[in-house]
Amino acid sequence: AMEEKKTYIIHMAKSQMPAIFDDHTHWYDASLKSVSESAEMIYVYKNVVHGFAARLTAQQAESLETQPGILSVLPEVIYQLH
Amino acid sequence: TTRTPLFLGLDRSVNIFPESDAMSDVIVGVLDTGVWPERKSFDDTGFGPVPDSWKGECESSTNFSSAMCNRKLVGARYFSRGYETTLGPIDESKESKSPRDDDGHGTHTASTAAGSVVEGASLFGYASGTARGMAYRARVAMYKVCWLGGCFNSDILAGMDKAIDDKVDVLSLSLGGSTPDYYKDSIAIGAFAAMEKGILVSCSAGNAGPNQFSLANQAPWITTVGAGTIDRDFPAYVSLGNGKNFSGVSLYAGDSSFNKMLPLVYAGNASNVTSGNLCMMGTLIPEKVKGKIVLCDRGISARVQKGFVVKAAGGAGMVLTNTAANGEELVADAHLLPAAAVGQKAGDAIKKYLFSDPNPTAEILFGGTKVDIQPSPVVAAFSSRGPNSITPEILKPDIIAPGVNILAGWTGTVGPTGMAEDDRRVEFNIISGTSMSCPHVSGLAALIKGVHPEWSPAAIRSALMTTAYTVYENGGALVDVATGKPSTPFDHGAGHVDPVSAVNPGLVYDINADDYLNFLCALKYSPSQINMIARRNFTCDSRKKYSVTDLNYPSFAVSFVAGSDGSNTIKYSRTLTNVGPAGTYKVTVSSPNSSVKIIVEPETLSFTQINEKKSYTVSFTAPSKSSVTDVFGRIEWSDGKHVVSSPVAISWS
Repeated sequence: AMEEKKTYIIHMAKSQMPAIFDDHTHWYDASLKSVSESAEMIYVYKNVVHGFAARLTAQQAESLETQPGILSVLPEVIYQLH
Repeated sequence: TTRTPLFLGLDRSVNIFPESDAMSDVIVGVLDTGVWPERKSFDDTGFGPVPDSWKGECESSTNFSSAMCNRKLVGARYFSRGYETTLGPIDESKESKSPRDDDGHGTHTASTAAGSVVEGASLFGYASGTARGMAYRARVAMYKVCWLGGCFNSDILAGMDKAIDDKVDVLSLSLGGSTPDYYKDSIAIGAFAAMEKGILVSCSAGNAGPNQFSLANQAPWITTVGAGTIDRDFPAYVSLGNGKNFSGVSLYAGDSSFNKMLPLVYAGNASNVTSGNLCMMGTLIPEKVKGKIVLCDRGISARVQKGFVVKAAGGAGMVLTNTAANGEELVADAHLLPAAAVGQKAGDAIKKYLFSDPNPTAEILFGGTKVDIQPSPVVAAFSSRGPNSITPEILKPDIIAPGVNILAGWTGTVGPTGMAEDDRRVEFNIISGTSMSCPHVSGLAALIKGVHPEWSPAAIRSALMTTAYTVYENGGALVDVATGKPSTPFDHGAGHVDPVSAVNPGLVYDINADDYLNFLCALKYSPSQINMIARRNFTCDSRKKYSVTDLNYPSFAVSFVAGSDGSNTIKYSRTLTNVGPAGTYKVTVSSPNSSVKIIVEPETLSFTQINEKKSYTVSFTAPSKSSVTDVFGRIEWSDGKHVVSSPVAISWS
């Protein structure tokens, strides 16, 4: 189960982007790669969220959440039509 | 849609909602299952050029080219990466990896909100008339975020992100989930960003009614829409062998030779499983139902699937009875066989005959479409109910709108039941849900935006709420079909939408992003939770006393703590902005048979300028050991021409 990957929405505190990065997308990607060399960003959001969606194992998600600048790592939710 | 424009008074108000360019500069973005661009509801005859500010487009993809866009359908995008990452690549033999609508839901909601005028619309002749969207001069853009496997929030966020980039004016989302808090709800998070950009976000309240605390999309920066009926019905009559007749509804349009007495059998007695009464897949014994009318109970499986199960087992017809959950609410379906839906009382009476007569027989007669049905609107049993499970002091739903038996555009991929076995294809379909009431309000908000382009989302929502009605023309209170009794603000919010009044409300309760940030402080959100919603570093001022009762909401939900000793008083503050002529407004407070004392100060507000703001406070004082049943009332400000009406819902937790 720990190895199974799920999609997560990662919320970042944009104001905490380290000075070494000139673009927040690079910072996002570096954060992601710090927990998984192979993980890819599914979406990078701009208006609704400062952050991105990515596919991670539970362990990687847990580890990412401890990183500086990470507000939260929320598992994907499926909504239904009304 | 047909009939609802008339029901809402839109036909009589052409001068209020002029067919001006301002009206056609408003763009409604719809997040849903996609769109069927060939439908006449998206015809752009008579439309001028698309507003320069518009950035949207039709994404070219399988069976959907960028040429599908026109001056009505000005955008169509699809977002499937979240869906495909989780469930694997889309099987293009089953669904279109494009903005094309394979389900029908998206075409229905988009055409309800802003469909062009289409003469001679109907479903097999039912609900016939001139179909048109609420804002039929507005433009519409589709963001396909829902797929056969559901609506994944990573895709929803991407759709909302892009809709903001494209510069929609209204966002319509007929979908939701049950979420524990605003900062964990992607629709709430996306809606906050949209609100900050001046976009009104209208969402369905959910179909989990009539249970209390069953709402979705409860965030105060979202317009949460419940469902009511309109004055149209599709009667069907179940005539029994003992001469008794019972009324129901049906959209069956098959061969009329069906009209004859046939043996009647209860599904529960023609099945090999305990839940056989529900007519679920594979549970009926063909020998016991062949050539007969089968009585099925609602529940568990889809209503239309029950009809298919009876037909597949050789049944000649179906009577589908409500259970206690839906009471007397009658939702019509385009069943594949002669069928009638009946309320719980009729269902019980038919069963009584069934179980007492050795050779029970029945006949179903179809009555076509009837209008001027009264009372209407009534609150739909399925419409989700408050109180707000996240913030009891924010009254939800906000409003109700037509959501039962609504005709609107449909896909060309599946038939009106949506079932694979249904090989019929229709331009329009009749379906029900808060999914249908939400786009009504989205379209009405677009109309108001067209008349008042400078109004904020909160001002538009306020206008829709403070002019909503809760009594019929004869003075009777709106009925809740789930109870047969008057509905309450927890059922209908501020009441049923009345767009003609909403365009000229007199005063509005305006709210901006900072007000909502203060609201989040009042909820004691951490800086991190606030950052997730508002995407900014915002620290609540530890010296300030924040209160949710200070959010300038157009309605009042008061939540006392039951059993607290001594009387306790809760104070609310509100600010009204003048959007009409100068005038002096006097307040009236009504809270029938309530032990709670309601004091409004001051009792008079005078306005001389447009956009002038005046504030007032309301103190609610409950005597100690007061009744712990909900109490309802209204706070109304009137200058003799405008009535700015707010519901009050008082409960004890």
